[in-house]
Amino acid sequence: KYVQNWLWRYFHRD
Amino acid sequence: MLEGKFDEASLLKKVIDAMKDSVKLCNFNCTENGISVQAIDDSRVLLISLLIEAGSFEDYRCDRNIVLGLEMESLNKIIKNGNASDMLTLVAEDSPDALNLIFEDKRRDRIAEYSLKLMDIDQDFLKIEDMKFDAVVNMPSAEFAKICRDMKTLSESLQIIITKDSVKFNSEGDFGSGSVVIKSFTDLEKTEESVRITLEKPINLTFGAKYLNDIIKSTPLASQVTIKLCDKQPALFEYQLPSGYLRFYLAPKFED
Repeated sequence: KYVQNWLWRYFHRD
Repeated sequence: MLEGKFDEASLLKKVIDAMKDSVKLCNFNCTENGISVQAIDDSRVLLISLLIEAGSFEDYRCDRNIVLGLEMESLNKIIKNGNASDMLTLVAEDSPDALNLIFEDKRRDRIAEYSLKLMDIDQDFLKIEDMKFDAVVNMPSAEFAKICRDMKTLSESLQIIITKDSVKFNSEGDFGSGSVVIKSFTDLEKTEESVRITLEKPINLTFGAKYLNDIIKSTPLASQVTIKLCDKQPALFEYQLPSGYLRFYLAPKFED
């Protein structure tokens, strides 16, 4: 399944 | 002022066609180097990054940075009105409220001019650092498209497993399962038919078939696609433009 907002958080991680 | 003339409208037609089903609203950022777009789909699973460098244009000038907020469906309607072989010029003032698109037939004296209203779009522009990947696959884009289409008939998920010299696309569905294995292959006469696999670590990742089937709408843009994968990282699917690229960053699916 997809983790909600994972991609968004990945690119905002710093 | 922005003035960018494509020798053929076909390039922008293909780019918009590849993006329009994934993202609805996009800011087109125009600088002296070219036009770039970054947009994430509504479900926040797929990030699109487009760069059309000035070199992709026959003539290009952009004196000041301009942001063109465009509704993709409207842009697509106008773009479709031009012929693929027409010359296409994009024109916008420094503080524009519209983008002008001028299609010129090369053989006849026919000029079609359209104006597209701009929108204020509140969008973050992410700084995407260079990422390190464990596996890089270069393969014919049409082959990749067929695999994604075929596997989607079985399941909404597609597993990509990469070992030393092969890539396995695996699909497990309710009524059956299927897989396609592609091996490294060099075609010296038709290099675009070659498959190249560069592997640091084996890969086993799963993606949504729906998103992959949106990504493959870019197939007409390039004969090869580059797939870059790493565990716990977005996958990168890249189509090269004559000067620039269309990239898709796709989140992997995780186990429950």
